[in-house]
Amino acid sequence: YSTFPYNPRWKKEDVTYRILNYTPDMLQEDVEEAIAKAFQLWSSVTPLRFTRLYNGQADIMISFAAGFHGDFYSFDGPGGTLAHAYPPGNGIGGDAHFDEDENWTKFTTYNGYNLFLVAAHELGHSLGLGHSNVFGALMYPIYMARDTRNYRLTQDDIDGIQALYGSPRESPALPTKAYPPQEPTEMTPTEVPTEMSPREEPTEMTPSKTPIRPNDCDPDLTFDAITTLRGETLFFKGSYVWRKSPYFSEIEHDTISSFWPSLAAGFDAAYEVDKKDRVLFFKDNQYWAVSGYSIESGFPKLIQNLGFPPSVGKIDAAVHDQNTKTTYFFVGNKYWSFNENTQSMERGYPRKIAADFQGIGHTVDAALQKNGLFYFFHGSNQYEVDIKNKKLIRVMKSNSWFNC
Amino acid sequence: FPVVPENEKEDMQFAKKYLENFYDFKEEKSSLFKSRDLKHMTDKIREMQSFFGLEVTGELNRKTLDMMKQPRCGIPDVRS
Repeated sequence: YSTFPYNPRWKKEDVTYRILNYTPDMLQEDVEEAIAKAFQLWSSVTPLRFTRLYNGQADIMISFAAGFHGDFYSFDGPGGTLAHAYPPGNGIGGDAHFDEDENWTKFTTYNGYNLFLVAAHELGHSLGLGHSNVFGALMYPIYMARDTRNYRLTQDDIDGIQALYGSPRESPALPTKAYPPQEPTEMTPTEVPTEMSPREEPTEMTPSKTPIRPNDCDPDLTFDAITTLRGETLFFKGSYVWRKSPYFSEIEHDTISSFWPSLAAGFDAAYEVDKKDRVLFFKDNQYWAVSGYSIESGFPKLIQNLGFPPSVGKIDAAVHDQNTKTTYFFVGNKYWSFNENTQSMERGYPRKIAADFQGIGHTVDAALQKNGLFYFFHGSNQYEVDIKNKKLIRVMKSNSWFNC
Repeated sequence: FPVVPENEKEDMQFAKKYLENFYDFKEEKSSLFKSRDLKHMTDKIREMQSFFGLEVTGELNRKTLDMMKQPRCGIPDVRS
């Protein structure tokens, strides 16, 4: 963790805050709840108490604004800088500003930035914390979407704020790091509505068990989806990504949320239309289009928008043939051919996969075109096919791309 | 992700702005000190790579640009 030069901090335990205006992206009550919960995170691990004021000058003034907004740090439009806040002090000291050009939300799965997560970070600055270089810490400078229902401060965040203010007076009724607290503790902001039920019904407090990433060379490794992206190849399974690039020798291990924070994990299919620098991701009956990191506006769309009949609820795999400009979609034992130029399904489909793809007599989990050949993944095997000459060339393990 | 070639010049501008905003980089205005400017920028790139645990090369490579393009907080990571 870090603090600001000369360690500015509030020289009192009762700190006031005021919400000066609201974003039109969210209900006012959702904005108030997100900010109250963000304060609660910090009050649950310090002696600080936060009181909301409705007029006059508060220590921490919270506002939404776009572009130039009266301080020396203008906002930059959508993306980039999301918000900033000032260290404790008089006047603008402690104030937190949120970029209205962002799309603010109370969710963490759709397009937009979760206000609770960003507010909790900015209020860390309002209390005197600087940035942390601990990946995953709340005070890490880069936004990372994560589940907010059971959000916990990392030890680095707690060490930082307690270096400034010490630990809570009495032992809190709850585990110090649980969030949201199951019932109001002494430290909750006094203005928070008495009914403390969190917006999402509290689920059983079982810690979420995220499945661990399988070993690269696990012979039983299977994939949900595979796509190229600007010369690289991305392999998806659950929330994990294996990234193979001609620019660096080792396989890079990432998560979907580290590239596209607002996309949910568990893709069914993915493919790149290289000439448009565009990758499409499919999950259930929806699909998204991205260019690099940015998700194109107007998504998700329903797959019926591509021409699938209502009877198709999801697709298994997709691959774009860069030579013919057509994309093959695989559903069960059938496949469709989609013309990227006319943006429509070609006539005479669906057809049986086995009729046109030599040696592929089963469903397809994922598909890839590389160096003119096609690779169809089924379970822990992949089938290399030369579709021009309708020839199955060889069968390999699905992870043969990982230099095992 | 790899940078689409024609973006390279833009990316250099973007990186300068990023380092000014978050790593206290100050570009020399007069062209006399271009080489010193470049060294100064390389040092700042190293500082940013070290903060984010990237390989410290001083080069404006893809991973470094990727990191710079992530949505983030507007407060500097280091302060003079």
